[in-house]
Amino acid sequence: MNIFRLTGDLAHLLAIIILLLKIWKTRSCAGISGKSQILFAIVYTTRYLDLVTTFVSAYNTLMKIFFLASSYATMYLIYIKFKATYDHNHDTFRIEFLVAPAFVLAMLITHAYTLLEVLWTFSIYLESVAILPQLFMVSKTGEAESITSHYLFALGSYRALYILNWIYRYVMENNYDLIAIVAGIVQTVLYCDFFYLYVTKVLKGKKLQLPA
Amino acid sequence: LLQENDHDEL
Repeated sequence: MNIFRLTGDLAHLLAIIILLLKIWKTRSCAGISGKSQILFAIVYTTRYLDLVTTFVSAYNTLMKIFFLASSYATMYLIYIKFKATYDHNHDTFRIEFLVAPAFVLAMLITHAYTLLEVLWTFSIYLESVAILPQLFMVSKTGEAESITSHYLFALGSYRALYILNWIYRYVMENNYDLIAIVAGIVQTVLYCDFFYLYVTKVLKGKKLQLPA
Repeated sequence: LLQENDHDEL
């Protein structure tokens, strides 16, 4: 554990809490892509199967349980409790176009050909692109509420901080994981456009609105 | 080439 890893995890935790609070307080999931949330649920489910086989630390176990539980809770809020507010007309990204290639790639490039390891690799590849339905939705509607922008900023920051964690681990511990590093860089690059808009607009008190 | 995933990171 190092400071980059810890702040990355905390940014991830913060993102999830912001999203849940936004939906709960406004009683609405307007502007939130259910498709991205389905992908995140698939990501956590396939990645954290090792909860039952490998114990790393209490921290590791508790965080995994929180990420799993919160992703299912978010899906419940979007697809059941506040279904009427879900903007499905703008959430039209075809997730099979992300799930299938991520799975094929995991079969081709993985650390080991065991069920858990291939599914872990699949989850890493899928996570790197899981935000695309949400970004697609923002580009389709041309805007995002400020709270949604804060959520996206925290969520994007998490993998960017993990890149610093991987550099630190490479330098200090001579430990690296190429699959996680490359996928994490792809994931962070996808947010760059959004980061730019966040800094130039949302932080100056303006709404995130794309030019028509 | 690839170093093993240590399952520590989330």
